[in-house]
Amino acid sequence: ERKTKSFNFAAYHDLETIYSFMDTLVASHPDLISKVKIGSTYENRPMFALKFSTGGEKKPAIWIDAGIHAREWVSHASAVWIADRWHCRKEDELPIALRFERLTYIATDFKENRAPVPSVLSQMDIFLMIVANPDGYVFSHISPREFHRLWRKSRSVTSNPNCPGVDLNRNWDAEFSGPGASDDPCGEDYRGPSAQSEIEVKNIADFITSHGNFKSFMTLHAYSQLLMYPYAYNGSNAPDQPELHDVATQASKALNSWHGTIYKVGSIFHTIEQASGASVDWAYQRGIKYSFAFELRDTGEYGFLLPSDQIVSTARETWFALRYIMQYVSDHPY
Amino acid sequence: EELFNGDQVLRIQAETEDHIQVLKELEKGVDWGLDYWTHGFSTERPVDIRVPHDSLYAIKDFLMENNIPFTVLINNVQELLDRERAEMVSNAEI
Repeated sequence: ERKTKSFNFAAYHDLETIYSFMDTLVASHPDLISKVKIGSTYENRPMFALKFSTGGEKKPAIWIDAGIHAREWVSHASAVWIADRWHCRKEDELPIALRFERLTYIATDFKENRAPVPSVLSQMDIFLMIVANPDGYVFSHISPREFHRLWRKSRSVTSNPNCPGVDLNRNWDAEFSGPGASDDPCGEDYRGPSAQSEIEVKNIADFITSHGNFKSFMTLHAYSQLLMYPYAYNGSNAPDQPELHDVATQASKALNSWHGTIYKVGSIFHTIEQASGASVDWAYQRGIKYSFAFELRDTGEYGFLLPSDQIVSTARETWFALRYIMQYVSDHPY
Repeated sequence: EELFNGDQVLRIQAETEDHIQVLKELEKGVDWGLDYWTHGFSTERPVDIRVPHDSLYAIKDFLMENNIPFTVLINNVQELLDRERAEMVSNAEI
């Protein structure tokens, strides 16, 4: 699509279309949005993050990524929709439907959720990576010879030639190789041979580390409606657990306010399972306090593919939670 | 092209610690080609596993022998994928 206005947000798109959408978004809002290349994938595809900034050097920043697990398509699709939200700086620039929704929404008088995004952007930069695992995402799409829609991992070669790919969310340098990750290359949660062995993980980790001023790290997954915080690697409470739990609880209420979707809130260890080498633990252990993982709306009945008519509603409710967290982070500098 | 004809997704609900131990053994044991859609086992939430058609009877027998409740979440994964493909083609045309 040549204009974001005509982009079909209620459909799943391939990588090329998403990258094209990003270019259009940047071109339409050069004073606010830019595209940052943070490296290349194993199969040499570029890895891009969108940067939303009102200017200034190395402002405190928020990181959001989606799609580290390739088959969780509604996370990518939601991130596309969410990317399109930030540039709406004035009410009159919003699409008519959204203006109506916002008015309706304000009428609910849920104060915490009314904070406008521009106030966050005046304090912080936001980086949004719509496709964190481009190789896996491409592999999960139809091409003339392939159909691997249930693919989850990266695409690198492993010690077993029959089982390529690593679970990128077990490959971070955070208690790497501990319990809750597989050492079997054929396992769906295979951790890889060493921490950050996967170039996709290394690129993101290097970017965040070199930036040095990230205050929040959020990763969007899609299965079973959860909002989680560290730790994943064991069951002990993170030092900031009470605050993180409170923020996540409030964010889940904001999310719930629109469609009534119920999220379970807790640490990854206690909410899903023990998982070593997870990205939110990596971020938290490096001082990024507000570190959260989302599992977006998906009951499983469609096999990691919500019907496309649920994309926008999923994205919107997620946006409410993200917006709450972003505002909170902005209001609580550390 | 990888096909999933006859593969099912089972939603397994562990109800006791014994169930969890049995499921952990299942995870570590024979290679039945299981694709765990949710990892980890607890009594609080179910786990979804895609089971290849060839392993279906063995896995269901295993679960029933150990009195572990399960339901069939997706009856035939390939049928689901075929429907998705048709929807995507339709979307592309639009």
